[in-house]
Amino acid sequence: RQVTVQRKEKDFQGMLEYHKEDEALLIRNLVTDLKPQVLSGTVPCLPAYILYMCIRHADYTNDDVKVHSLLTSTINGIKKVLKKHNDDFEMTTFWLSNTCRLLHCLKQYSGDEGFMTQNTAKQNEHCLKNFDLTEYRQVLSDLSIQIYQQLIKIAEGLLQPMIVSAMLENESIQGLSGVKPTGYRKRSSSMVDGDNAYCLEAIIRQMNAFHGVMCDQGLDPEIIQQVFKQLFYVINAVTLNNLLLRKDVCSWSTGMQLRYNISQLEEWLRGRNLHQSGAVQTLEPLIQAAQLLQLKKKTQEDAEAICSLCTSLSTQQIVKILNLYTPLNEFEERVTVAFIRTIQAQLQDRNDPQQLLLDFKHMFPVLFPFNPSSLTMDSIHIPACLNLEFLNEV
Amino acid sequence: SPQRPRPRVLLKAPTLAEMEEMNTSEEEESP
Repeated sequence: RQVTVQRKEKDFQGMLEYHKEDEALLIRNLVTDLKPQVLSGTVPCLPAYILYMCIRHADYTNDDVKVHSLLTSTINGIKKVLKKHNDDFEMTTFWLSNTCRLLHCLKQYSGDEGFMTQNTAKQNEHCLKNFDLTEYRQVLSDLSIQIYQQLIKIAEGLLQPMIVSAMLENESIQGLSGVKPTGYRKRSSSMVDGDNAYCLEAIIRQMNAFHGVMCDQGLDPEIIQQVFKQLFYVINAVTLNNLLLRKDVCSWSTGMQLRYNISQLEEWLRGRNLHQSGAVQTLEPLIQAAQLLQLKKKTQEDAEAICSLCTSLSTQQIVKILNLYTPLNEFEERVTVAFIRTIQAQLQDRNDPQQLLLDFKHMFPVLFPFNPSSLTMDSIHIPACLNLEFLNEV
Repeated sequence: SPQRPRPRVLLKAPTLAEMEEMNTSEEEESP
C-alpha cells in the first residue's frame, strides 16, 4: 500500500537560502544574463527583492563572509551588465531601478527607526538582525549615481540630433514660412538639407518612449522627474546656443514657432504630471529668447520692457540676439545701434556670467529620496523563468 | 518585558572604486 506522507508547509518567512557554491549562478541568472523583458508582468524590481531576501538569510545565519561576498558580486555584476549595455536605455533604467530598490530595502529593513516609520509589523519582522550595512548602502548610492549618469548620457545621445531641427528649423505653424526673413537659405544642422529633419513630434515621441520605459521598470517618480529636468535643460541649452550663433533663426517668425514648440513641451509635462519637476524652469532662458524675438525693439519703453522681461538671459545674450535679429521684410527695420546701447546702459549693473553660450554638458546633482515599499517579502513569488530553483524559501 | 535587540555589527565595505580595482586585478590574474 502506498503511504502518502503529508508534510506541513512551513511558513515562508521572506528569506532565501542558497549554497555558497551557487552564488555565481545566482548572479549570472539574476543579474548579468537577465533580460528585463523576461520579468514583464511581474513585480517591478523583483531582482532587488530577491537579493535582499538572500542577504537577509545570510544575516539571519550570522554569516558575514556570505553577506560580503553576495553584495560584492552583485555590485560587480551590475557594473558588468551596464558596461556591456552602455547604450541601452531600457537595461540601464532596469538596473537603476533595481539598485535604488535594493538601497531602499537596506534602509527600510536596517532596523534604524528613522527608516521604519511606514513599516507594517510584518515588515518589521523582516529587518536585519546581525549586521549594519550602512557602508554598503553608500556603495549602492554611489553606484546609483553612476547608473543615473549613464542613463542621462544615453537619453541625451538619442535626443540631441533632434533638438535644433525640431525646435528651430521645423515649421509647423501654417503660413509662417511666408514671413521668413528673405535672403537666407534654409539651413539644416546636418549640413545636408532634408537629412536629420525632425519635427517636435519626434522629440515628444522620444520623451514618451523614455517615460514609458521608466514607469514600466518601476523607477522612483522623483528620479523620473530629475531625468526630465535634465533632458529639458539640454533642450534649452542646445536650442539657445544655436539661436545665439545663427542669424537665420533670429527672426520674429522663429520666435513665434519657438514659443509654440515650448508650449507643446509644457503641455506634455502637464499631461505626464511632470510640471512640478523643475523642467519648465530650465526652459526659461529659451522662453525669454522667443519673446525677445517677438517684442518691439524701437523705443525707450520697448527697451525697458525687454530688460524687465529677460531676467534669465545675460546682457551678452540679449545684445547678441538683438545684433543677430533679422527683419522679416523691407517694412521692418533692423535693431538700431542706439537701441542696443540703451539696453546695455540699463543692464550695466547686472552681475551676469561672462560666457555667451550655455554649458550643455552641465548636470544637475541627482538625489535618491528614500522610498519604502509596501510589499512584504513573504508575498514575493519567484517565477520559474528566472531559473533560480536552487534558492530555498525559508 | 521585550528584550532590547543586540546592536548590529558594522560590515566594513570597500568603496566602489576599490571594488573595481579588486575586480580588475582578479580578472587579470585569471587566464
